[in-house]
Amino acid sequence: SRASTGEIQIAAGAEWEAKAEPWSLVQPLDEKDRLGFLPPLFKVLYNGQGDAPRLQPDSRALRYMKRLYKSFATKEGIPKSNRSPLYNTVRLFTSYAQHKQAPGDQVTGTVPSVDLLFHLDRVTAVEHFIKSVLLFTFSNPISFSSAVKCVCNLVMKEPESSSGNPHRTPSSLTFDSQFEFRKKYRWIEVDVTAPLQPLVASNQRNIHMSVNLTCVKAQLQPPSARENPFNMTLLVPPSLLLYLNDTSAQAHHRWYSLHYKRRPSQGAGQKRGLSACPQGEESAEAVRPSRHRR
Amino acid sequence: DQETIGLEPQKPLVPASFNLSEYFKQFLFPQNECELHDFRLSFSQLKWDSWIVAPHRYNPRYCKGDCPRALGHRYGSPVHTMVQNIIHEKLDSSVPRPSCVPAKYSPLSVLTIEPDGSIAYKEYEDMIATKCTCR
Repeated sequence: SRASTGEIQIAAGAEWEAKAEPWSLVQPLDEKDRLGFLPPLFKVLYNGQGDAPRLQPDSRALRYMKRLYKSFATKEGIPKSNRSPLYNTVRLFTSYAQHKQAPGDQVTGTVPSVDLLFHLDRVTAVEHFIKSVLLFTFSNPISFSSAVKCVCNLVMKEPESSSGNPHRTPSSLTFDSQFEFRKKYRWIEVDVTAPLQPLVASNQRNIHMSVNLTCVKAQLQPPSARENPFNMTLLVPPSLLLYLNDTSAQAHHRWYSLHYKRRPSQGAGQKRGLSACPQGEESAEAVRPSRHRR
Repeated sequence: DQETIGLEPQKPLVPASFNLSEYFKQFLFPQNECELHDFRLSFSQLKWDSWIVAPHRYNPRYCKGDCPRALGHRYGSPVHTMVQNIIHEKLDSSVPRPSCVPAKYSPLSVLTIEPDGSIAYKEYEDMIATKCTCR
């Protein structure tokens, strides 16, 4: 048979229209043999996912991850070496349930609190938590006439108890992450590693939180309605980004080289987005996009 | 490395009209030598572009070619490879000659859509052959 030498011959060069199912070349084979045929990448990726129906991710989230891929890998797909050696996996989750709680207030610029539920089932046992970020993405770049300061308030909730209503964690965690707006931004990354660390580390699969984003003018008077820095419709409920270190043999591990300088955040390119870290941690200031080097 | 004890005045070792390429012809290089070959495939050929977002094209490369008898250091082959050659020639021809196989790889970054709609960026080891050897 065509695969008698045990190699799958995939025609290169000539346009090969696989009219039949992708696996027709190796049919009829039962599941175990079919997987045995596959090289590591496909076996790992395949795991029966090849034709599994899949939900389509949010287009903004996909655009962000494509940009992240471009900043992490070369054109040929080889991981760049100038990246943090701490993680080799980044997962983006969009929330399952979102219902707005406290209505937003145009005058004070508060955005409605959004109740978010993330299912982290895709995180495998060998992927160890390093960092997490809430990603607010905008349909169109946001810019303001003057500096605007935003504070992200995060309340972590215990998973629903048997009585059905989620009870707040004893100390509702207010997370003050301040960032300034001066330029056009398409997204904001808010570092939420501290509140999520205990939950993810204890292998909690469902993360339930309520998020509120309040923006005021840098001079602390609430912006007038006309100048409301955040138009609610622009704001999409945030996605959750997990930076993980996969310790399996198949994953690529790089070594911490001495000359690697730790930078506050390496999201998907600094120019289009803003990374905000909690106060008192790496940098209270929003990360300044690097100036063009002369 | 023979010691030449010249009695008469030193004659030039290499005569002026010597042709280097002719000199090299005496070393038998196999035509189909063990080396790296490209194999560019795109995930759309496998109908996997619906969930493998990047890279679109992937060139794992492969090693193909003959392993010459006199391997020497050219292929970075371990001594065992020459031993296997000798066994094949002198003792038991059913023992195969050394094969042309990859010796070094580079990793690959992949962006995929998971069944639950989440998006994953992963880096996998040993995905692209970068060097061949005979062993």
